[in-house]
Amino acid sequence: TLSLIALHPSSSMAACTTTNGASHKIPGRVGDGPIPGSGSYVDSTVGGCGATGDGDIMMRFLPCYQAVESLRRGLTPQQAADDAVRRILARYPDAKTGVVVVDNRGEHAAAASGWEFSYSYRSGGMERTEVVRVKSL
Amino acid sequence: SPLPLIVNTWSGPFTSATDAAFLSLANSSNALDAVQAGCQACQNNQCDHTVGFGGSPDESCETTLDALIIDGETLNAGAVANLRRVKDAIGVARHVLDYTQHTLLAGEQATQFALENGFEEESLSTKDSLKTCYGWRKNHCQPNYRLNVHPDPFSSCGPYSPLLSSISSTTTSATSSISQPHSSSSNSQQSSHD
Repeated sequence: TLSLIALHPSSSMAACTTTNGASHKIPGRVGDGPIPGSGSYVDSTVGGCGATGDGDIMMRFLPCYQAVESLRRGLTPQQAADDAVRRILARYPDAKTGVVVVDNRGEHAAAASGWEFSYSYRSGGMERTEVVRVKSL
Repeated sequence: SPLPLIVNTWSGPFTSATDAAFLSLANSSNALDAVQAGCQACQNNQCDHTVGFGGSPDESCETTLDALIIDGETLNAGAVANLRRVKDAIGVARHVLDYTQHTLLAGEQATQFALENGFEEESLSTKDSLKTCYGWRKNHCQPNYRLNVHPDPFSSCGPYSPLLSSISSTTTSATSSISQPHSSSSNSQQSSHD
């Protein structure tokens, strides 16, 4: 699953998710990817979020809506990402999750569980994309 | 200033999406166009075979696509789910955003919407995705998302029929069903994910 967030110099933001879902799913099954607040979410007044993982579980928690609302309440991107993942782990300790959060000033961070998650970013002045490895909570 | 900024899940082949979206922003397009460009790059590149055509076949060996795009200025969103036989899922989602008052279209009707909007109909299967699916069937359909059915989904392929006694025991307690899920997470052999 790809979830991607853009922050324009004008401070406008957008987000997207695209995926072919989980292998060997039951025909008709839809995961978290196309669900607003689950696969991704963004509000230019606060920030955005992208997520990946066990979609059948993650879509029950709307982790990206939760993370963006946490930014609105004053949490940092790292705190917001950690909180979103911990809410899932409290119910599903073995869940594979990856949540990356960006605030509207360009600060970004991620949290994960169940695997080694990574995310990529590129900002003004960078000649190439950088990768951040994220340890599981 | 760190702006413009692109951030996305994963690395490796997924950096093609980062670069495509960044270059789109650098060329003065808006944030919405930039994320669409990033998602389309990964769809075309079949990033990690978890994005785009030719990956994650279902039990019937069909690849279907899900996509979502959100405008952070207006909170307008467009999405498609279980999109069949159309490769550019994020493009169709953008059309849902731009040309409808809805948020999410699904299944065969989402495909029909895409065709009405000029998208091409084509198979999403590849030799690799079919090989994956045939291998899964040869391996007794493991891993498997079915539950409370006969024959045992953790050792046998279908067709399946429900075990009525199991259904009543798992649906009478909402608390137990969420704290001890009988889902992919409880199956140690399950390696698939979104």
